[in-house]
Amino acid sequence: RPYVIVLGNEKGGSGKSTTAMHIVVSLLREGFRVGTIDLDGRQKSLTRYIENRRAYCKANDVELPMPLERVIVRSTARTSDEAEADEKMRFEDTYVELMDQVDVIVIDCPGSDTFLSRLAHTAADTLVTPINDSFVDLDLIARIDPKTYRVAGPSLYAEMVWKARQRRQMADGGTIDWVLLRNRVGAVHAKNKERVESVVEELTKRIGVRYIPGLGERVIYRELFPNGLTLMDLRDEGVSERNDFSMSHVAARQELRALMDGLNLAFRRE
Amino acid sequence: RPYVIVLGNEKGGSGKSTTAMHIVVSLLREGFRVGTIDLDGRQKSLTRYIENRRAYCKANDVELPMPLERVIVRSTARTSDEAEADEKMRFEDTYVELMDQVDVIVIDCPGSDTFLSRLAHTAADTLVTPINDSFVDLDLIARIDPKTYRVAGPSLYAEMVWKARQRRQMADGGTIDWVLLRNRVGAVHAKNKERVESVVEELTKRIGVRYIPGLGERVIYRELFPNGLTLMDLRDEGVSERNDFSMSHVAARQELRALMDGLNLAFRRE
Ligand SMILES: Nc1ncnc2c1ncn2[C@@H]1O[C@H](COP(=O)(O)OP(=O)(O)OP(=O)(O)O)[C@@H](O)[C@H]1O
Ligand SMILES: Nc1ncnc2c1ncn2[C@@H]1O[C@H](COP(=O)(O)OP(=O)(O)OP(=O)(O)O)[C@@H](O)[C@H]1O
Ligand SMILES: [Mg+2]
Ligand SMILES: [Mg+2]
Repeated sequence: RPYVIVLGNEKGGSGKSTTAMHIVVSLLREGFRVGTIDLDGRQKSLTRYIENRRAYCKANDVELPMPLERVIVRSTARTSDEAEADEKMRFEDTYVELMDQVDVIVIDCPGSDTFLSRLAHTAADTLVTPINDSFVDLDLIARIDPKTYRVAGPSLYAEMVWKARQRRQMADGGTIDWVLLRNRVGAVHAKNKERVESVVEELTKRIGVRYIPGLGERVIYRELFPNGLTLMDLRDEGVSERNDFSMSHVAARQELRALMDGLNLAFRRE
Repeated sequence: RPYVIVLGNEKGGSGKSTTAMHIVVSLLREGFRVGTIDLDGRQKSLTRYIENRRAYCKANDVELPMPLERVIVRSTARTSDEAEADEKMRFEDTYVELMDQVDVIVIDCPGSDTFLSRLAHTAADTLVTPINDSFVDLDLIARIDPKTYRVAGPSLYAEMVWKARQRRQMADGGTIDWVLLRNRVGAVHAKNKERVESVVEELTKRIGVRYIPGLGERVIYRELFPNGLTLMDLRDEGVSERNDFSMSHVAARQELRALMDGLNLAFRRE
């Protein structure tokens, strides 16, 4: 069955969709067949990114590797029981539909706690949680002592992940590899950055999450959205914007490689 | 009746809560009585920021100006009709409760399209929408032509604001001053930045929004969250971290002054 990678973090704007797209394109370019499931049926940033990619190919008469993309809109049923039954059915149907057509499914969750998001978390083989270098973002994962900056205990999102792991354990004995990744990391040294780093390290010892090298704050991670491209597509596209070889691009490629390796995806090793 | 400022943007992580807290503290320090209503009953970043502030005062035996803060949790009723009736009642009760106690109410919306968020938008005298310098964020506000980077038409969130303005017009003939503000603006010049700027300019001519000087990407806007402080509290607090007089802090103070002036708040002019 396909390997399931979920981008989850109920904190908005932590970088789920951006990271999702870069993981998708990375895997496509390695020759894997990729399916995407967008659980943010209204905003659908990941799906919009892919639609832009499709439009770019059409407008420029080129071929770029494309995922099989699906969106699961939230149910409009008027009672929660009906809505959840409806969403569960469509989620499972989508999974079954993609199952024989792809090697890996990348699921992008919304920046809020929804029933669909919880279904996805339970189904994850690897759960990737990007966070900004910020205690505002960390507040969803852990309670922090403001005097010592030590972890006082888990917070809402860590508890949600714990419950997802429990459900998964009971369903099929499966485990979820939970990976934290710092996103939009500033270039400059700052006390705040050190503190976030030490909290992240402490989290790895306290709440069953590991962390991998993250992504810096770089315009290249967002400026190609209108054309559905990522840095990895640039050389092919002969989009020889002079700065294709700028240091920021070289560093970004490094970051993406480290990210993919850090994910330690079983199906990716020979 | 109190002046209502709403922080709205259904795009996650655009900076609503951060901007809300800085507006709140700014007004408090000018002597206004401020009430806050947090519509993100689970994440409640703004309320957490204020709770941290309260804890800081207690732990350090100091007094800092504080808002009257309220949270409106989402209804757990099992049918949408009951949930909406419940939320509407609690929203109105909260407003009535604060009405005679404050000069201004700052409402922080979640990063998703909820019924409570729509109620708040309809009640806004000023609607402040922060956005990242990113076409991913802009995608919620306008459709963009990827060849020309020109605005092709409004998108989901602009349509939601338009409907809120209609409802307000019908309810009491009131108008909503919709203000866009670029947030987390990078220091370095970039083609992407120019393009976002030109889209924002075009939006002001096309969808009834105006824009004001925004906030740069600065650690000072987020590093004081655990203590519930903002840059504006630092001098009082004699928190003389050497860098209280760093150029970034001086620039940040300028940005906050320009933001407050740009809001053009009727009750703030003599
Ligand atoms: N590493 C990065 N460098 C530069 N910009 C980034 C980076 N990661 C994300 N962004 C930008 O930050 C914003 C938030 O990112 P994104 O939309 O991917 O987050 P999200 O977690 O999917 O948000 P939501 O909760 O709304 O789904 C977007 O404007 C995006 O373009
Ligand atoms: N100007 C800024 N400079 C530096 N960091 C910022 C700035 N504005 C916001 N941040 C950080 O960016 C992240 C998102 O900001 P914030 O939580 O205020 O956005 P939001 O729109 O309220 O998100 P949500 O949609 O989840 O409610 C937080 O980690 C915050 O600390
Ligand atoms: Mg997203
Ligand atoms: Mg917020």
